Amino acid sequence: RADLIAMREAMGIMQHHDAVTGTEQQHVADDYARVLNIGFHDCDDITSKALSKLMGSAEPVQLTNCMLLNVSSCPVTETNDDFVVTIYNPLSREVRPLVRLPVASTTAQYTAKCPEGKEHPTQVNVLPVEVLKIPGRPGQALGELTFLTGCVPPLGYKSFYISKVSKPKPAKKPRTFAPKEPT
Amino acid sequence: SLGYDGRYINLDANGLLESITIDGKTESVQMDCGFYKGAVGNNEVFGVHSNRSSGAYIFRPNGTLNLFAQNPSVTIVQGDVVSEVRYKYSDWISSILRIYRGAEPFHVEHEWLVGPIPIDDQGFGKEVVMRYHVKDLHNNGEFLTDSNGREMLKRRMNYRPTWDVDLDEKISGNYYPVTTRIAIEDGDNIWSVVTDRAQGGSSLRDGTMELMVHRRLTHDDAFGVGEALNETAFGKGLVVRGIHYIVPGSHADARKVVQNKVLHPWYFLSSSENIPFEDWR
Repeated sequence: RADLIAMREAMGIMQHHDAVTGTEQQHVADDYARVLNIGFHDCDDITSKALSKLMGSAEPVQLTNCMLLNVSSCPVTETNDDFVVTIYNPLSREVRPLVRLPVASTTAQYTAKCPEGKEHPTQVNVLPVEVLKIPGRPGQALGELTFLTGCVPPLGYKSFYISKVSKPKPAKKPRTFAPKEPT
Repeated sequence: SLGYDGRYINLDANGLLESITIDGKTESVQMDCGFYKGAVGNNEVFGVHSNRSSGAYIFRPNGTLNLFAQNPSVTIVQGDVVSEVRYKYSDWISSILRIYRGAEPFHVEHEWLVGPIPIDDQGFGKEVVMRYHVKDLHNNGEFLTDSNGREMLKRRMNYRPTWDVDLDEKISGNYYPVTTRIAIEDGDNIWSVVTDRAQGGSSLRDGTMELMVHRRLTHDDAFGVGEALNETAFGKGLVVRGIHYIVPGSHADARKVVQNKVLHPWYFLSSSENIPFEDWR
């Protein structure tokens, strides 16, 4: 599979003790990041095809693996009112993940439905920009959607249909301590 | 108190973590963050002087842990799914403590954000640690780390199993690699901290576990890398964001948290605008 070669090469390079321990020079660290990024993107196609096969879908499903979720940035969840999140569990045992996704609104409410139509409890918090501020990263999401997925089977997946509620119920306001000046 | 179904994190009047309650049993737990100053200068090794600053290869603190003052600004958010306490210690260090409804096995999530570490103002590098203190747990200088990425290995302060050791550097000499978990135990009272990436860690004081989360240093350690550990992004010192999971309970519970969190599932996203739920089904 040609589209696996870049990741295979990246994993070969990452065996070096500098990559394992982080004792590489800065420009080498930058190159490691570059090589891994190419590897991940090259794997998008095969991942989509594998998931389509697992889902029994005739057409390859269009799925995005948001690489910036760890810094609260994802174009799919931030720009769409309705979106689907598919959670794939690569382990041979079940897991119960708690999903947190960046969203554009801080006041919106969302429903998370599994294919059986069961709604899972959700919560949107204001993303604490003052606490999770990352310099040089403009356009961080304003809100954060959290929901419980329940059990995701081993080597299996679970999908949720997320949609913004058009008429949200009044939400609880966060209780806030009077801030002190940190020293 | 914040929590669900008999499991709570309890805060003091200033909003700091005071204890954790699980099914009626309360354990005093404290959380600190601080930094070690990175050593700068020469060192005599076997009569030979050479540069031995704290750097990429070696952790060499100059002095003991400098704790941040315990008066961060605090914001509390209570919700039906997750409740969180947000701490801002300074412009470059902040963290969030979270407790989720129905999290199995029970754990408390501590997300931290550190950086850019200032090094220009005082002229020395800093190595930032998060420290957790279970007050009534006496581990007597013993702790466990999964340094080899497989099983938990027992560590003892100022001790090596195969030779008599006399440590010159009491802090770094007792630091060990933590691949995913560090734990302390006192009989059946077992507490673990699960990391989302490999870090250095130790238990330098009774009942504590500390983990180094970020380092920014000003000098090369002369072990071969040829540059100071001073990473930048967007022209500023690197900002690091990560999570510790505080797990009270058995080693089996902690292992399950490792499986759930460290080897976490993959998320794939797609727009479903103009696709009704029934069609998507």
